[in-house]
Amino acid sequence: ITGRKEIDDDLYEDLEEALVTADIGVQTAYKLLENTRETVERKDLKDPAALRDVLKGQILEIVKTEAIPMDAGSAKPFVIMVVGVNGVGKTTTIGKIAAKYGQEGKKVVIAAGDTFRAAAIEQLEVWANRAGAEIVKQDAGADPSAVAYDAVQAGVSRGADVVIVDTAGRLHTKANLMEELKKIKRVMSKIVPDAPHETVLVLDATTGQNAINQAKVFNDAIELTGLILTKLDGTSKGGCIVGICDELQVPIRMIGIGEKVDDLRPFNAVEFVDAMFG
Amino acid sequence: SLSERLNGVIKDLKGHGKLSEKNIQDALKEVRMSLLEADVNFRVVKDFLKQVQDRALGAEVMKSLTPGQQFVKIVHEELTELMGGKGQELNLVGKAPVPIMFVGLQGSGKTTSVGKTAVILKKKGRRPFLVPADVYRPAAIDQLKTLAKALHMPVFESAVGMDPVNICKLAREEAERQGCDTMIIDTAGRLSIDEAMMDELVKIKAEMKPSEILFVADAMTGQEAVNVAATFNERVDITGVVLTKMDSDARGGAALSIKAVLGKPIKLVGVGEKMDAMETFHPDRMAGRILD
Ligand SMILES: Nc1nc2c(ncn2[C@@H]2O[C@H](COP(=O)(O)OP(=O)(O)OP(=O)(O)O)[C@@H](O)[C@H]2O)c(=O)[nH]1
Ligand SMILES: Nc1nc2c(ncn2[C@@H]2O[C@H](COP(=O)(O)OP(=O)(O)OP(=O)(O)O)[C@@H](O)[C@H]2O)c(=O)[nH]1
Ligand SMILES: [Mg+2]
Ligand SMILES: [Mg+2]
Repeated sequence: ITGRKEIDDDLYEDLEEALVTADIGVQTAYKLLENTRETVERKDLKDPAALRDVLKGQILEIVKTEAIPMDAGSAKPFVIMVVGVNGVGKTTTIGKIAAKYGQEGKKVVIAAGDTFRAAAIEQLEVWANRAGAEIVKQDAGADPSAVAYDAVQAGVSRGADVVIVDTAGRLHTKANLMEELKKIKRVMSKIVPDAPHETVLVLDATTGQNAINQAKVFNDAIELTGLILTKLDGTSKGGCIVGICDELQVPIRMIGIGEKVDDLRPFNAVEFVDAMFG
Repeated sequence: SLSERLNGVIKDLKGHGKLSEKNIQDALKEVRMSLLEADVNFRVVKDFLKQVQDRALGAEVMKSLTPGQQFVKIVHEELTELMGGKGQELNLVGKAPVPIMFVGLQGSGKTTSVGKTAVILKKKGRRPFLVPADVYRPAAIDQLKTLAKALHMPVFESAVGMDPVNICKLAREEAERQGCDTMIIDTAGRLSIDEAMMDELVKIKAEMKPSEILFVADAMTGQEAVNVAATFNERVDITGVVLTKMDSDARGGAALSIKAVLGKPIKLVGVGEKMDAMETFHPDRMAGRILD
């Protein structure tokens, strides 16, 4: 794109390729380029760099309004429920968040709500130890709602500042598993009426257009209040989040940029868009 | 679905009789949209459309009484051909224990697929030995041991802090001792751009000389799928692909991209979290799903 000397159809094709290969999706890319073309014609722009700035500005508009961090101070215990499809990074992200709050002097309780997958509880235990957080768990195969209930209960009675509930990965296409999430949510509200205060969907930056289906279905089932985009340290640009922001307007709370405990950052819209065109 | 979209574009021809080149271009645009929405790689789509265009501008469509149907048929045929022949068998040739290695990005489904593959091999009368070579992810070794226990299969007693290459060496000796004819190596998820971790794979391969190096790809992966797979392929020359989470509604365009560019066969398909949820690959079904 930087090599082009004038604004022509080739430039628009290059820009479309850049957007689509960033996983922005062909429909969203089309819409963005149409709006860009309108602005370029209206302002009679001649420089390709100016056009690129208009396009970047458009994407920035969509995602920056959603760059809103979580406010864990707004309730005590502040209850966070973490959901998402299989393997996106829920458990790892919970470890990172718990460590971050621990460093801020907050007392964190973690619920081992994945009672299904092999060694899920053991995995979360390692993270709880790393983060200096307490873990509430039951045997593998236990009812996840029961674990969530116990954890929120423990959070209240032990004066925790934050309770984070891990859930098993699940495909949004499995209705019974989506029902299970609704139940977990309902059960928690029995102890703390506003719990969970945050329902965050974890998305893998390597995901393509299926991310939009995931967000919509999870949102319809349990009303999301936040998104976390993981694995941005890889080669994928995470463009799937743009269409989601545009359609659902759910805040992007944080990003995961690695497998270590401090590989967590607040979502920075400018950096995100720059990286996409980098 | 693509057929519905194409009906919108090609049905207009009924009144006008002969098909024009413009009609074909419009139809190709619909195919392009459909493939990109299915996460097929941008460049792969470009190349694929050229192939379709050549056939679409030929007599079989232009002179057909049902050009729309002919067009869809061609697209489906070309896609099926590109997806490759029906699922190839695992290569189990070699001195026992024959090593099979699973590699891929973080969270793609390797450990789960190792367990499922062990079940398939056992059903074929083989005696697999499971090797947990992921010493990084918390409880990764526990995860494979838990699966092995549930499947009543022998597994190497790896420990965090051991070197993965050494684990594989020792596991081979143990597998021989236990009379196992196959050993399935679970490696840690890693980024294709992580030089040190990619070097580790090269070292494991050099030591073990696996008969199969299977790249595990998540069916919902987007545009980077082929680039990532290509890097893994450059470093260790993968022998096949395992596509996981195909029980989702992901269209799976990543599969087409990887197959089209690398030419490596898709050997197995994961369709669920349980140990019996693994199938052989059907190229025509995959083509239908991508075009849906
Ligand atoms: N490179 C990278 N890897 C990550 C990131 N977040 C998580 N991972 C890795 O992704 C893999 C899956 O992480 P998990 O935390 O187990 O994911 P999960 O969503 O809890 O998985 P399930 O519970 O099985 O659905 C692990 O290997 C993590 O180390 C990230 O930001 N960057
Ligand atoms: N629905 C579904 N889930 C799957 C499938 N294969 C794996 N999973 C799930 O995906 C998640 C990740 O699987 P793992 O086997 O831990 O993935 P991995 O590649 O070993 O992960 P790392 O070792 O962290 O890189 C788990 O929740 C699995 O149960 C599949 O075919 N369908
Ligand atoms: Mg988990
Ligand atoms: Mg694993």
